[in-house]
Amino acid sequence: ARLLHGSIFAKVIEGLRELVNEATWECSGNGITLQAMDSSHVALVSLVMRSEGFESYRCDRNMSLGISLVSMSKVLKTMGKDDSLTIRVNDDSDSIIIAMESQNQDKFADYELRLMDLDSEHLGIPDTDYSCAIKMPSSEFSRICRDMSIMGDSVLICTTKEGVKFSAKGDLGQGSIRLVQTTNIEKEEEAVIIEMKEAVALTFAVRYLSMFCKAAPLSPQVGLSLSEDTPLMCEFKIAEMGHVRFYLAPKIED
Amino acid sequence: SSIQSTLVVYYEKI
Repeated sequence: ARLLHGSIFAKVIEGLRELVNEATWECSGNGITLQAMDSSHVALVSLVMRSEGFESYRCDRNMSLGISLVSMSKVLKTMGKDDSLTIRVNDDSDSIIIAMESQNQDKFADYELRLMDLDSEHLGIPDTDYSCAIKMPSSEFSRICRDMSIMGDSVLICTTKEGVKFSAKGDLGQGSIRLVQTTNIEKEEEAVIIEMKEAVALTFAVRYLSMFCKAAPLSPQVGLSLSEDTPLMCEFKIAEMGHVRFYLAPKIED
Repeated sequence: SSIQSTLVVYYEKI
């Protein structure tokens, strides 16, 4: 799999590695997918990178590759900003080859990372017709998570036709941030768009939302999909090639 | 007070 802009892949890894330290990558002719849960089974990430999004892609037989995302992140940190990236696994090999190439082709770096034998659990996530779908700048969402974490461990997300409100309370007191829907969309990237069938009010652990925000550099917009008594789905699109979706179980009344 | 639920409450293991 070759990417002209290897930084896209580095951003994907940075987006996942805090939530899941290691994961099994499923490779097929259609592309690369991954599903992994955090150790406490509170959050899940689902990654799709379709083959057509790569400069070149070939997979002769389906493979499951157990990879340490922490190690891969360290390797990818050595990559130059404009480097291209090629990932390769040879038949019957127990390692993955990560090759980087500088833009003017005067530097070539190769790394081999040992593959791991991982036990992976998968959840069947049905297509869900959410009560509420919010789109907002991902930088704004990151900021809200950061700001709400000052006030408490949990954030209550409430939606109405007018907007969406995030609130948190704790020993210090309480705080809230309300975003109103953008009425005059000039720049789609900066817009707040709320599609609502029913109002929702759900509480989530800020710590996990903040981990999801590590994937924010992938996309200028984030999608939040919510329904009562259902995990939140937080989506960052990966240009034309796929997406990273995070699922987070809500906090419920004791 | 609220408690943290887990994903396995909502989705089936496959």
